Amino acid sequence: AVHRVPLRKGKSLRQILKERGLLESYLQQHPYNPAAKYFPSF
Amino acid sequence: ASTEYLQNYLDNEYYGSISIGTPGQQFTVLFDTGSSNLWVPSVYCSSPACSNHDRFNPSESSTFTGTNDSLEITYGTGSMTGVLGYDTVTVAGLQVVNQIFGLAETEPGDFFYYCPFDGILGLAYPSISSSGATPVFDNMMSQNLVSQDLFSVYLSGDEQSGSFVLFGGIDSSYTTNGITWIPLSAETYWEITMDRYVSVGGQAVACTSGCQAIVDTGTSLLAVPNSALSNILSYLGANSNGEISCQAINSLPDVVFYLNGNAFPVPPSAYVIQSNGYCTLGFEAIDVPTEAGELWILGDVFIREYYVIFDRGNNRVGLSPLA
Repeated sequence: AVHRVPLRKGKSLRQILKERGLLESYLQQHPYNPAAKYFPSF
Repeated sequence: ASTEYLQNYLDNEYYGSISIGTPGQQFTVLFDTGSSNLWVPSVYCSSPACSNHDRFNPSESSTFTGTNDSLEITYGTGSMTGVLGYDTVTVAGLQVVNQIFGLAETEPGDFFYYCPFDGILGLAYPSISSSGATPVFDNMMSQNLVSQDLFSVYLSGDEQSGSFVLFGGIDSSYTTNGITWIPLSAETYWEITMDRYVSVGGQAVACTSGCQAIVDTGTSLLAVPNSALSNILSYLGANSNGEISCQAINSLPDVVFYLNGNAFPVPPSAYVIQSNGYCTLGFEAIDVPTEAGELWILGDVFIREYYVIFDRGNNRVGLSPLA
């Protein structure tokens, strides 16, 4: 009863947006704060 | 309502496949030890943003059961709302029956079109699951689908393949350097105590009176408190954007974390990220509420150096050095 899920390593969303010239405007409109994941109300 | 903050997944690079329903409908998901809910887009989301993703169609599943409970997924450019439902979820051949999950319905921001994954499968504790939804691994345990109440993760640094999540066991070929077990300090996230300072080149740079750390496959970098980040950047000779000369990598020291009395070094080959001839440090600032104390997030930069065992049966994390 051991089951393995292979993970594939691909481009991140940041890389994709950067390649399309969309990253800067996205980050300007939506400042990124890693804490939002753990403290949503913060 | 359940809330997922997708902007936190901007840097993630590792994805796997699951299927939902009978017959199974395939989805690419991020296996995230930093959250507890499962959600995927559904056919009710008809916006162009959703058109680039696989969408779950309840009417094509003979085992689907709907609910009236709502779900909200917050993206950087808006939120996607949906409903919760139950169906069979198949992960690595394991059939989890009556698994609750979110079916995203309404239009998110346009950038979701480019998102490299369809949804997220959370692997943290039920105590942080939105809407009280039972996490997938809890159902795997209660339905006796796994021989041990644990799962383990290996993230390969260089290869596009080779990384995996192993449900129900430990791959002994990844633990030849021994396993150090660290008890959890809270059964919410995979949260552990760093019991000594964090050191860079033997110098204490942060966490001098102990602090908390979360082991999170859903965070790519090492997220460190604002105050610690400036110390680390300064000590390593990086500018305020974390940029550093690629030639400096060979002379940089290890960053060392102390967990349960043991040192866990992260070498510069792991924490310096090279891209297109430029090098940046794999650290980012995390600004947490004061009452939360000093919190670090040990993301993929750390996990690539250690085979990590997430032991729900004993509420502990096991780390085995890969080098």
